[in-house]
Amino acid sequence: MLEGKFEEASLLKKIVEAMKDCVSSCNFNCTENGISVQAVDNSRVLLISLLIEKDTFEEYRCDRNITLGIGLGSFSKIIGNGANSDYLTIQAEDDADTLGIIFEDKVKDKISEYNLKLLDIDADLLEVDAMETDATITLPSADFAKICKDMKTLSESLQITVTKDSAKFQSAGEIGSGSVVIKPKTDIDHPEESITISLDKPIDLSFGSKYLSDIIKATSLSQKVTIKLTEDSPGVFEYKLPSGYLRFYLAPKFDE
Amino acid sequence: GEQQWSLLPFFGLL
Repeated sequence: MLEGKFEEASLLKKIVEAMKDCVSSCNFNCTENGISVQAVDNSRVLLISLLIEKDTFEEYRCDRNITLGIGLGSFSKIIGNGANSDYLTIQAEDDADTLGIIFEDKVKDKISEYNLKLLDIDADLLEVDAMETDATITLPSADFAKICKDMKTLSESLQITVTKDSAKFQSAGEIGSGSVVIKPKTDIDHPEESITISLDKPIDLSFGSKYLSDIIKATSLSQKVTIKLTEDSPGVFEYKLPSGYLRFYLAPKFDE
Repeated sequence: GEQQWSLLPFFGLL
C-alpha cells in the first residue's frame, strides 16, 4: 500500500502544472524511498525526471513498489479542487486501478475525497547516464523565466554562450535581435538572488524556445534554477524540491 | 539553418 501526505497541496499542484503540458500521461514509480517519474515528450526532444523523496512528505509509507499510470490533465483537475494550504494525501492499494486523493482543510473540519482512474502506460524509457558537464549556471528561476519569455518574442531559438565570467542568452529573428548577459554575483542578504557560473569549457548551444516555455512552468517550484551545459549534448535544467528535484533534459539544436 | 536534435542519439531507449 502507498500513502503519502503532503503538508501543503500546493507542492503537488506546482509539480503537476510544470509537467502536464510536456507529457499527457506518465508512470509514477513509488518505492519505500519516495516517488519518481521519467517521461519523454511526444517529439522525444524533452525529458522530465522527477524525484519526490520520502522526506518531502509529512507522512509516507510504501510497502511494495507500485507503478501508478497517471493522466496529468485529469490529475491536475482533481488536485485543483483542493485549497493550496490543505493537507493532500495520495493513497493506493497494491494492484489498485484508482488513486485516492484526500484533502484536509487545516481550519475547518472538512475532508474531501476523490478517486482518479489509473492508466496502463507503456512508455518509452531513456537511459540517462551520469553526464559530464562543461558549464553550470545557477540563477534566480524568475530571471531565467523572463529571459526565455523575452527572447521567445524574437525567435524560435535561444542561443546560450558561456565564457569564464559570463553567460549570454541571445535570439535573432525577423523583427530584430536581443541579448541578456549575466555575471556571477554573491548577494549575502538575499542569497536567492546570487548567480554562480562554473566553467570547464566554453559553451555555445541553441535550444528551442517552445520547449524552454514548457520548462519555465516549473519556476514556482524553486527560487533558483541550475542549468548544466555540455557542448553538443542535452542541457539539464534543474529545479530543486524541498527534498528531491524536477529536472528537464532538452536536446539542443544544431547547425546544418 | 538550425535543426532540432531528438534525445535519442544521446540517451537511447532502454
